[in-house]
Amino acid sequence: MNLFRLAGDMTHLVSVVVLLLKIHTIKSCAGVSLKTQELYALVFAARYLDLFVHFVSLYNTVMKLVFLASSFTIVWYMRRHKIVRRTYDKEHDTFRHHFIVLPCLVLGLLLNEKFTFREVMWAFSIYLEAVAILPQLVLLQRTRNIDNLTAQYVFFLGAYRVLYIFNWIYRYFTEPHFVHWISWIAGIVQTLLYGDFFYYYILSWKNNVKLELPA
Amino acid sequence: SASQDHHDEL
Repeated sequence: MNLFRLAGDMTHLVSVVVLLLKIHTIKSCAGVSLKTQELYALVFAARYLDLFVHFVSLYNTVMKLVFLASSFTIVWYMRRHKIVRRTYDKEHDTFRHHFIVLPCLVLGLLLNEKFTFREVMWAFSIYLEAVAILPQLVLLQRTRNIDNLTAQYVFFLGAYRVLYIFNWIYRYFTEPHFVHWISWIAGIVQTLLYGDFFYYYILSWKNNVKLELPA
Repeated sequence: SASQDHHDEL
């Protein structure tokens, strides 16, 4: 475990906690894409299949449980909670996320580290995570006044992947034959997708103006 | 080692 990876995991944790707190306290999911939340729940479900069969460390197990619980809780809030569901921006959250699940599944079948169910599911989850933010970014472009918590959620979600890239660089130079092309390429693609969001987010923060993403 | 062929990252 290196500092970059720990910082990355903590930033990822902060992003889901920020979102869960926002939804739980103000009972609103305005500006939040249900599709991105569903994709993330699927990412964790597909990636953490080995949760009970392969013990890495207490930290690893606890974090997996937290990510699984938080992502499914957020989806539950947005679908089932009588107050929160009414604040869901259904008519603007129209990204056809089914169109990205299938290609990621096919890619997982073609490009994986080992052709076993668990490894295919793992690769699928890596590819899916790379594009899971798309519905949320599209929704942000359509949302007029983006509330701070949602913007912070997306920012931390992007920041965690940037930190993971530093983690991979560090591990590449400190651990012999630490090579994970699948994670590396998908992780870089994922980070690039946040590019313009980061640009406008930092600009709005610097000029102290409301975040606006150009459509 | 076992952890080598498994994914130790989240």
